[in-house]
Amino acid sequence: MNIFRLAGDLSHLLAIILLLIKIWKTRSCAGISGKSQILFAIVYVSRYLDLVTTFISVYNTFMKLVFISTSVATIYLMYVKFKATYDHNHDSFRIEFLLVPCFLLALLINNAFTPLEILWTFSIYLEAVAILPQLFLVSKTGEAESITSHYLFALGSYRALYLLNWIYRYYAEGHYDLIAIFAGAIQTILYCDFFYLYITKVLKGKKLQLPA
Amino acid sequence: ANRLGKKDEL
Repeated sequence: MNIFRLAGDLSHLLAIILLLIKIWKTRSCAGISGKSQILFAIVYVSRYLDLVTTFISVYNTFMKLVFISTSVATIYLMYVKFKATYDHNHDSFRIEFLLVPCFLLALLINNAFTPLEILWTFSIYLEAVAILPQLFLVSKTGEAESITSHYLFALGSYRALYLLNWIYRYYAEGHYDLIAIFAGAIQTILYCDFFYLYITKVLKGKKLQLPA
Repeated sequence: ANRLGKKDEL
């Protein structure tokens, strides 16, 4: 463990908590993409199957259980409890166009051709693009509530911090995984225009308005 | 990359 990865995990946890607070306090999931939340749940389930086979640490097991349970809870809140506030019309991204290519790519480019490894690789590729429905929704509605933009900033920062973690681990431990690094780089790049808007607008107290 | 090393990340 290093400071970059710990900061990344905490930023990730913060994002998930911010999302739950937004939905619970406003009793609405307006402006949130249910499709992205479904993709995140698939990412965590397919990545954390090793929960039952490998014990790394209490921290590792605890965080995996938190990520899986909160992602399922978010989907429940969006599609059941606050279903009436879910923005079906704008949340129209076809996630099969992400699921199928990621799975096929995982079959082609992976570290080992075993079920657990293929699923881990699939989850890494899927996580890189899982935010697309959410960014697509924000671009269609043209704006986002400030707490939603804080959620996106924390979520985008987590993988950016992981990039620093991988640089650190390469030099400190000689450990690296090109699949995780390339996917993490793409994932972070997808947030760049949002990061720009967040820093130039939201941090100045303005609302996140995308140029129409 | 050692097996455990790679899989100790979230």
